[in-house]
Amino acid sequence: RPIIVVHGGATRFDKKRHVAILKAVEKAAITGMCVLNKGGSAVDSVEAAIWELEETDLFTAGRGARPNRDGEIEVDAMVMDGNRLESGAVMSVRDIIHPISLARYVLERTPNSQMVGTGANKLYKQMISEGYRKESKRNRSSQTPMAEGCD
Amino acid sequence: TVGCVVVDSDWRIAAGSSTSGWPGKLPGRVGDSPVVGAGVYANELAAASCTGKGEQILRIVMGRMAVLYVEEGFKVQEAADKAMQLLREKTSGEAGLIMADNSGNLGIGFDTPHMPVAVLGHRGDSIYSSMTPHGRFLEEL
Repeated sequence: RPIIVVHGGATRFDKKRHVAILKAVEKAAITGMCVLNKGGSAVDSVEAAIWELEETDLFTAGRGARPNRDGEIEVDAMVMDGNRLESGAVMSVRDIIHPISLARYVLERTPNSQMVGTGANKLYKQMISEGYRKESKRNRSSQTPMAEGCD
Repeated sequence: TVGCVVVDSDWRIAAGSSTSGWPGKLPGRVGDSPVVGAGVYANELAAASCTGKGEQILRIVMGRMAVLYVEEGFKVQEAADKAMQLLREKTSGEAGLIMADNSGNLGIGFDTPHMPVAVLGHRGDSIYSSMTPHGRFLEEL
């Protein structure tokens, strides 16, 4: 049977946030499983689960991303499909909330594996313009279509 | 950093990670998360998603090593333990990882105070979560 494991980072978390953090990782796992139950693949599930975690501000990712020394938000993400032995990754892409979907786009829609910096930001605009993911707000792309209806 | 490993009903495996790194990092700094074999690795046999001090994870190519241990015949939890042992032996540590193989067996390891984890699908519809997923948590899984 399918299985999903989710983590929220190895560090020390303030105790007053523990309940919210556990709820967030549980919600991500449930969303990932929902995608599988709807016929989605393991890659669909990974993207959907991580999207949920990026949507919170509890972790140093997505909405919780922390600024660098110069006050800019730079994020990285990667997804790897084990059976194809292929991966997609973005590095130092700026000011987007869901880099996991952009990493998925690199995996699925480009012949490359790793995109960096301004090139990755250009690719984000291409991803949105192609309709691969909708943009719910500026620089904030929507869930994978496989996760629609998962609550 | 956040991460995920999934095995679907067709035994396909995938893994992922997303991060901004630590607050105040040097502009342009990239850690382990988007580097294949370091923060994330998956093949047809197993997958791993790592988290923590990225520079330490990069030094031992932690994700690939963890999966390699499974290829060498170790059980998934043993592989996670061996990856953590390698991390401790070669670096100052402060990292963790989640793993799964294509049969749905799990491995979890970390040496930080917390690593929040949720597991779903291992036993029916029960969801398991913990801020410190070791000891009894692993035994229950």
